Amino acid sequence: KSSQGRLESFFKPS
Amino acid sequence: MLELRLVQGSLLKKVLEAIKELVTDANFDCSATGFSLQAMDSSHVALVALLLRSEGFEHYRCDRNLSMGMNLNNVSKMLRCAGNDDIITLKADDGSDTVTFMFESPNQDKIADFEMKLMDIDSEHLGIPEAEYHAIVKMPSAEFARICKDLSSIGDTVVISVTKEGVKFSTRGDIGNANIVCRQNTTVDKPEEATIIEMQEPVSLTFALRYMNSFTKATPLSNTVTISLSSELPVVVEYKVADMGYIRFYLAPKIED
Repeated sequence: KSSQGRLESFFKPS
Repeated sequence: MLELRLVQGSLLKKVLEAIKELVTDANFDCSATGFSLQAMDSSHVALVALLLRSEGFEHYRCDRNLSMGMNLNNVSKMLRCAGNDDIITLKADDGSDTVTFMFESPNQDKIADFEMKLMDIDSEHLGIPEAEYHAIVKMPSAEFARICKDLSSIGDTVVISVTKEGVKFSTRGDIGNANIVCRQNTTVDKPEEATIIEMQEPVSLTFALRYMNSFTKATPLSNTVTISLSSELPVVVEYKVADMGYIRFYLAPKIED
């Protein structure tokens, strides 16, 4: 079972 | 005042075709560096970063930094009216709520102006740090597109694994499973046909094929694609835009629960 990661988990708002 | 003249106008047409499926509205940013864009898809799973460096334009005038919000479907409609050999010039006045696309035929016997309304877009800009990737695969872009298309007829996700044996693309679905292994191959007639694998350490990540297939809309831009992988980082799928810049697609991996 896997879930889709989101970009905000990896990159911070600039 | 903004004026950007691109002799190889077909590049801009291809750029729009490459990103309009993924992103609906986006801000195009103009600065002394170049013409750029960063935008996420609506679910914040994929991101596209475009850079066309100012030196790549025959004429590049950008008096001050400018951000122009555009509906990409509408830009695409405008650019489809340009011939493949046309020279494309983008023009905008300071404070204007429109942008003009000018198309010139190669022998200057036809000149067209298309004016498009700009829009206000609240875009979220993400800081993308420079990262050391565990593995970087460079391969023919058509081959990568073929693999993504083939696998998506079997399953919804692709596991991309890089080991010293090569790069493996795997999927599984209701009807069965599939594995495609590409080995490093530099003994080819043309450099763009090579598959080059630079691996610091083995890496294996799972991604949604729907997005990968969307990225391959950029295939007409470049004969090669570069896939950069690192554990627990979004993959970067990069297509060069001639010698003037790039389109980079970032895709967040699937996470094991």
